[in-house]
Order: sequence, then C-alpha cells, then structure tokens
Amino acid sequence: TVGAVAVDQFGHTAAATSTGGMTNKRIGRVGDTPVPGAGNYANKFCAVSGTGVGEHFLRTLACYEVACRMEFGEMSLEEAGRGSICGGRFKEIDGSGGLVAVDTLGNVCLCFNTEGMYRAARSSKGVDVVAIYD
Amino acid sequence: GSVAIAIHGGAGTIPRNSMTSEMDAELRSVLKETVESGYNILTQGGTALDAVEKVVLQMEDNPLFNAGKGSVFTSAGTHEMDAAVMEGHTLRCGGVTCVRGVRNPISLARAVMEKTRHVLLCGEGAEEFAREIGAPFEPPEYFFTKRRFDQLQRAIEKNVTRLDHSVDGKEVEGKTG
Repeated sequence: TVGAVAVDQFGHTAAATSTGGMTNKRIGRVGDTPVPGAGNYANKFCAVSGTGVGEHFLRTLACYEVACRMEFGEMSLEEAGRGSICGGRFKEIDGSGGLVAVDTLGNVCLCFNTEGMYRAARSSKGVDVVAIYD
Repeated sequence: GSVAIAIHGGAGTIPRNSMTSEMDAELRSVLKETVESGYNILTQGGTALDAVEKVVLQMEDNPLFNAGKGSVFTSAGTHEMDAAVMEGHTLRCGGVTCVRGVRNPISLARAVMEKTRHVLLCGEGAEEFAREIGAPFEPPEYFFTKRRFDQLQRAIEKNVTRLDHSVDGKEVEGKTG
C-alpha cells in the first residue's frame, strides 16, 4: 500500500491511498484503502493515510479516529496518531499497521506498530525525514 | 501558512536481515525523490489534493511498491486494486475498489470524486467509468513482477494471506484476513 497526506498554503488538507491488496487475497476482497474513515480520511483538522492489515483499519476506523481524537479529545496530531495506531481499539484487536498524518498547522506524524514502514516527510517547518525502520 | 507532506510505501514485517544495502539505498532514494516532488508542488502554490495525487501516482508507477504496477497477486493470480482520495476542507471523497487493468487507480478515484455523484465505485462499474473518461489501461503483463509472483507461490503453499512486506513473518488469518 502507498499513501500520501498534505496540507497546502491555504491550510487545506488531502489524503490519497492506493493498494494492490494482500498477496493471495480472495477475489473481491476490499481492504481499508477505498473506505473513507478506515484507511483514508481528511477533514478540517488533519489528513490521514493508513497501511497494514486493512481489516484492522476497517474494524476500528483508525484514520477517522485520529481526527476524532483531535477534534473531541483536543489532542495534538502526534498524540492522536499514536493513540489510534498504538493504543485504543487498534491495540485491543492486536491491529497491525501504521499511518502518516498532517494537520493544518503543518505538523507531521509518522507512526506504526509493525517492524517497519517505508516513509518520508517534508515540511516548511523543517521536517525532512526518510526512514524505513525505527 | 505552513505546508507539509508525508508519504508511506507500506508497513509490515519488513525483514531487516534480508534487506541489502542496495535495496535500502534504492528505497530511500525513491522515497526522497517522491516526497520532494510533492513538496515542490506545495511550495509552488499547488493544492494539497494535487500533491497527494501526484506522489501516489508516482509510487503506483514504481514496481517497488504494492500499488499500481507493483501490485501483489490475488489467489487467482490476477491483480485487483483499490484507491481513495479525500479533500479535508470540503469532505469530498472518491474511491475505486477491485479494479483490474487500470494503470493509475488513484487518478480514477479522484475522477469519481470530481466527476460523479458517488463516492465509491467497484469492479466492472469502476472499469466502465474509467473507459468513459479515457483513463489509461494496461495489459496483465504490465503488472507482473517476479518478486510478487514468488510471494504468491509461497502464500499458496502455506494457504495464508500476507501483507506485501511479509516474507515468513506474521501470518494473517481468521477474521483478519
């Protein structure tokens, strides 16, 4: 799975996610990617794109949860992202995956609970990251 | 305002011990190049929507990633792809699922968002829409990569479903797959 999230000069966010699914999946199996809120979500607070086991994202609406934690829990992007992918319902079901997220202030969150995640980020606030493992 | 972009190319049991220094360098180079292209769009006044579509499209065209050209195989030895896009300030979104042969599902997802009254199109309906708008298609050979084919053979042998980065790592079974 691949994905991207961004915030532009107007403070508008967007999220895009694309996948070939899982190796040896059943024909017709739909993962999280195209389901709004599960593996892809954006609103006036943040944009989020997920990767990992799609069924876990579908069952927990992990990407939407990031936005909810920010809006209703008044959490920072980092707290909301980590809380959604490393705690809460995702942890309860032993969920496997990661996500990238940005907020309207240009903050970036790259978090995962797996062994690694191919990831990169760049921002006008000085973030410049390319990483695979921890 | 501040601009920012973040990308991912998948997560999972990426095996440290089987990652050669050449593979590691190539992946980091591609990630760097991809995120830079998106960042340039943003610094030149482009929209977040344009930036995320462009960078995901680039990764779909790269066989290193499980999307577009590098998609993994289904149990039937075919490729079925999903994609979605969402715009935060309008809450508009569009997606396609289980599409075959479409070169860039992410652009098709954006077209669903911008050119239809719907949010999600699947299978034949999505492919018919793709033909209507002139979206590029590719033959099955375009999506074939030996690495993905070998992954399928190993998954079939063990009767499991696997994340694209799993080698002999955590299996996905039962309710989760």
